[in-house]
Amino acid sequence: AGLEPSPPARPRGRPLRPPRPAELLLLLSCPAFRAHFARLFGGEAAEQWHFANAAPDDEVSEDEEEDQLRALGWFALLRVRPGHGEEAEERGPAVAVAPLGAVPKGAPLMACGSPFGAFCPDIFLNTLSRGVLSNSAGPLLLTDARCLPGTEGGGVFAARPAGALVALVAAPLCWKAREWVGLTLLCAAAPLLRAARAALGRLHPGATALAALLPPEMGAPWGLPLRDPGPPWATAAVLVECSTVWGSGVAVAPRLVVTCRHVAPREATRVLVRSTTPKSAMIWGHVVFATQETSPYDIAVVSLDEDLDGIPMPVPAEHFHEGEAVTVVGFGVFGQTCGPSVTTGILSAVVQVDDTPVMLQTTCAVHGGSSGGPLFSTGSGELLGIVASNTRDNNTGATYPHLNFSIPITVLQPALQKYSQTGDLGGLRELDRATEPVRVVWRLQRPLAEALRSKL
Amino acid sequence: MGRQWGPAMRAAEQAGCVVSAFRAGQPEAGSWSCSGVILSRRPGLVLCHGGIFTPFLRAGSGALTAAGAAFLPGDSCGDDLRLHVQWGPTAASPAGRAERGRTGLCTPHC
Repeated sequence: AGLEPSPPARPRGRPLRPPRPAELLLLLSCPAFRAHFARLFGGEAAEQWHFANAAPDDEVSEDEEEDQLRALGWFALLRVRPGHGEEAEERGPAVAVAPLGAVPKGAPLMACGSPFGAFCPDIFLNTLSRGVLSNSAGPLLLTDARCLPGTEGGGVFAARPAGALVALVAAPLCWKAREWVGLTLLCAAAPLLRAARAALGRLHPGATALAALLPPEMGAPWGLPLRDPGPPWATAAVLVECSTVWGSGVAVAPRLVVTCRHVAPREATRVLVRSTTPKSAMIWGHVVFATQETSPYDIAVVSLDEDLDGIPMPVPAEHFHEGEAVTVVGFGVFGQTCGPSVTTGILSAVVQVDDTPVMLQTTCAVHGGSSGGPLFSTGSGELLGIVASNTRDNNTGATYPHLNFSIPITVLQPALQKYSQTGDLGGLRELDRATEPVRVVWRLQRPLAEALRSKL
Repeated sequence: MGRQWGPAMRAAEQAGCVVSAFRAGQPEAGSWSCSGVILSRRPGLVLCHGGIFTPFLRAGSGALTAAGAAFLPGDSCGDDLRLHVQWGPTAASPAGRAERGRTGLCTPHC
């Protein structure tokens, strides 16, 4: 790390062990991880993705970036050389390893790594970061726990099964189309250790004995339900495709999906809605209502030809609490190549006009393709709003996924209910007649007429 | 931090480590480092990221993308590779117990 040396580092209060020599037993990769990586991040869009330890604008040679990409899915098994007289106090429980698939999407995770690697371990060793399992494709996992360069190889642990090692950090940072995605790429631990056992078995006899000492995967004897279904709202988002445009949506009734106008802009247009869980389904529908371009509320309503089965219908919230834990579910980043991603944060602001919430802001990571997806209260599971956009600075072109805007469900619910019950679009048409103060909010302007225009 | 995180925090604290790779006799050439997980303590087995070994591969980084290569033995790296692993006190160690509850944290000025 090229960090400036700061004032002399002082210990965190826990004396570190002196570094111990170790030997490299083998380098290994998980073939399934590499295959899923190639599917998700390769192909035509490969050039859009960057996983380097530096921001896309930083100077990193092509060779260096190529080396980092080649090594991304590789891990190393080391043996620490025993020290003198330390063995007695070096006992400790072996790491418990979660089987692949035991942790559901949306489940809480804790990443533990040392930012900047060996730089200043007194300060940085074993720094913790919390998030959830945002998405998965086989052993390729994504979390929204914030990780930094140097945490590659760090462990990611589950709250349930308690303290189980779920994965190792493969790439702490990634960018798509020069935008920081805010997700950390992980490789599941269980298949990695399976690969290690197989590899050790093919080396010399001494190495074979080591294979038996690798921690086994947790099994039924631990007495924990291994197939936690996860929070029901983690499956609530649907993919909405309208011609060449796609985005997210949420089913508010078995045949009614809410999405954004910029995903499904024209009324009567045919739309394809896909759900991924509990089973993959494709259902055609048509746009029955889309707000006008002049409306600050970027909303469209799709009526489906058939019922969407198996998707839990969300309970709309009636109140919003700034600071409460929230979750966004959407098809951002990967679209239909992967199921919906789950990202978490807090409700950072509730903007009101005349004491009525008209805009919600969150700290969840929201990416292109998440528009129209649901925003939930993590605690109650209630539907808080519909994601409309994240933030872009038009002067610099920078996008900020962790500042995003949602339309409060309280704005939509009466009209949706009326339409559901009577087929009357009158309530939805009212969204085109939002007052000027609401329009000002969604234009990110100050309410005063003489205020400067926002750059955003 | 909520109660649900207690086991995860303990597991992370016990298993987390940092791994450094450098060339024997060439400390001035710098070192490469990453995080790791202690899988077992006797014998000490550690899993870490493979990226820090790229500069030491005899056949260069291309060895990592060779067709079908799922693993490379330790001697794929040059003889001058030296490794250090560092970790904090474990909950099981006397040092770890002695330090529990001590308020020695600091926040260096930016």
